[in-house]
Amino acid sequence: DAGGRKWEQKQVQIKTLEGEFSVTMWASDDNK
Amino acid sequence: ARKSGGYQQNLPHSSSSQTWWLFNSGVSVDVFDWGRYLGDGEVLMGKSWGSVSEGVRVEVPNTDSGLPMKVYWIASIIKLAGFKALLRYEGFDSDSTRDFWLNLCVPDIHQVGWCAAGGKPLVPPQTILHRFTNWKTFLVKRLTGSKTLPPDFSSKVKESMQFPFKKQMRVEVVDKTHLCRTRVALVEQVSVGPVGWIGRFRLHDDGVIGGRLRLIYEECDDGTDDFWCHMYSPLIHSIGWSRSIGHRFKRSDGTRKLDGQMDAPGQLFAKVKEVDQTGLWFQDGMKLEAIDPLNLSAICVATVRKVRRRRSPSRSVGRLKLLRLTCSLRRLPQVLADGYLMIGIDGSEAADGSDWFCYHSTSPSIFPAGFCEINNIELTPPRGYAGLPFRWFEYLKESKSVAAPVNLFNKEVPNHGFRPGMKLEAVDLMEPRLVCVATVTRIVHRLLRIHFDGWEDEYDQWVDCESPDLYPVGWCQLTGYQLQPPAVTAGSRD
Repeated sequence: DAGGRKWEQKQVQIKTLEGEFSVTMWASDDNK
Repeated sequence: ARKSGGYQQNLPHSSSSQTWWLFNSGVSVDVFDWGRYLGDGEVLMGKSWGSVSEGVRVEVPNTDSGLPMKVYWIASIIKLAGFKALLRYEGFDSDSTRDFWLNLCVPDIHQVGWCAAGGKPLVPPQTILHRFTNWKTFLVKRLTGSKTLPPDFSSKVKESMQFPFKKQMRVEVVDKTHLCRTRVALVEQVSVGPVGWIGRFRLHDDGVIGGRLRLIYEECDDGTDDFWCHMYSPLIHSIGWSRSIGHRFKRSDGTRKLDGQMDAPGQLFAKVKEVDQTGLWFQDGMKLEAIDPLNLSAICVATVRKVRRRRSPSRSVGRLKLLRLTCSLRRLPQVLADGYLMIGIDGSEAADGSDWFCYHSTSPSIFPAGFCEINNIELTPPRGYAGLPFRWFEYLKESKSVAAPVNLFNKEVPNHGFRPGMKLEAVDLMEPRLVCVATVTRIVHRLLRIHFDGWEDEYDQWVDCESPDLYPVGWCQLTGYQLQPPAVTAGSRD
């Protein structure tokens, strides 16, 4: 992005009372 | 004194959204609630977070679970204001009635996935429990393709809260009773505000809060003679600084370094820019405009009182003694090195120069003659000056003096991003233990006019945009420092 950060797609695990599953989200590699 | 009485009469506000994490940590303090006060106003740093922006999802404690244990739910960032974020739990859609403000740097905010990694199930708020029968489908739809915090967010926050100054470190600091000289002071334990733990952050462990230091002057037996400043303040220096530049210094009588005391290492202090003094340079008697150190609301007519053209080739004590002896023999005035100047405010100077103030030549608090006129700022003429309205041309002629050349002043204007109307937390530099709710009311290049909310304009202060005494909204909450709320007067009570 404009701030020079690289955004990566990540498989993120979610746990609810109904069970576990994963979703695809974006996270930056560098929190300035 | 002028403000502390007033502030103490104010009753701080609090709200459940603001204090939940304080209660969770066992610390109960009333704090000013920025959330309601901010409204839709623009706030410093609102758009300055890199990987944190509106729409980012986080895992935060669910305060509406109805369960006895702490559980978490996913929230979305609706708005950013300094360190604070307006959050909305997933499932509330466009319903803003339960939005809440939270400081993003408190320990209990995590990236999505943190709960699952720790085996904690996410639990939706009771209020919306009935809205969906299949939360998995809902969350997959809401979260896929959205952003969350980087996994190291919490550790980066913790890292940024480490401060190098420690209790009992010795520094040289301006003598508040004689501005023209420095004294030795010790970093002391902080004695106001909450003491204990907020989540993982221990408060006041080493006498330093958020980079702010409470210093006790050496030779003060009862520990009451203190001075507050930020660790990057231009008013504090390493031991030996005064001697190295030829600045006046109050020697301590018979005080020796006690066990546990150590000189703060030189690399901890803010560095000044090196300046080229080989060509045209400031000279004693030159006129300029300067922020009055005793009244930061005013920019005054001032005079350069001490300068030194070149730095001595060696900073060794022997050389300096020799230099002083040489000066004394030749009847030269004692002068300052390394680009430092002593400045006197015209019409208010003590005969012995005891209220001269040390500014570096690159200081954003000194300006060339005419700066105020060009920028439509009221210039304070010398006290008792008869030739009003003040005109520089006439004044220079009458005082047989010259104005300091314009090209010697700092003309850098950082791309600071401040705009009039922005809210922030600012130190009252006349009572520097107080950090107050404030507003930027005017911007002149890099100079900001800071108004303390609820107070008369006469208490406004001119502050540089890079001052270490300005903080984003939420800084006090983050560091455990007590924020002074806006003054409540009869006229502003509503």
